[in-house]
Amino acid sequence: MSAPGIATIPPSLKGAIQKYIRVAVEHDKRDPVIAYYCRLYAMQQAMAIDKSSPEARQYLVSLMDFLEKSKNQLKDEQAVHNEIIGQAHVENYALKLFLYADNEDRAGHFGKNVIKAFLTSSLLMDVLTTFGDLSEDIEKNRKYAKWKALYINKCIQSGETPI
Amino acid sequence: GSAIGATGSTQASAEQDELSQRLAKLRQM
Repeated sequence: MSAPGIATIPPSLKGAIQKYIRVAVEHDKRDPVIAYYCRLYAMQQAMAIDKSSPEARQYLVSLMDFLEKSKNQLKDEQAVHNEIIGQAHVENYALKLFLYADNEDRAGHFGKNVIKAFLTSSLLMDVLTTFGDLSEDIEKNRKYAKWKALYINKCIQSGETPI
Repeated sequence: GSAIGATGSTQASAEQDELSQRLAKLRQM
């Protein structure tokens, strides 16, 4: 069984979950724990938005099937079976990405990879809300990463040098 | 017509409950 792809997300859910499913797809091989929690977060978001239209139900059932299968396949991965370890895993990964982007930014390296790192780290900080309220620090980093990704992107498009 | 509608919505809410239960089970450690 393969993961329900980005193209199959119904229109009623696309705006809310597409970005998290994309991060999941990008991490399926690189870090299956990150992929698992991105899909879990997308599942929860989607269920809160639309679980009654036939298209949404069909998508949600296939996403749930895949999540259950992933959890079984990752039976030796404690971060999937214990959400406290899972939370630490996602948090470390998000912060590592954030620090990479921040260091690159401060070194004057502005590129698509820096924008993407800021953006992905902020999305993973969204995913962290699965485990409860965010700490003040993470909340601050999440806002900064979202703003910075938009800002650098705007500068690159308009030809300005980011400050 | 209304009887069919009621059956349809009962079925839909049963499926929604099933998804919620599966989600809760998935998150059990």
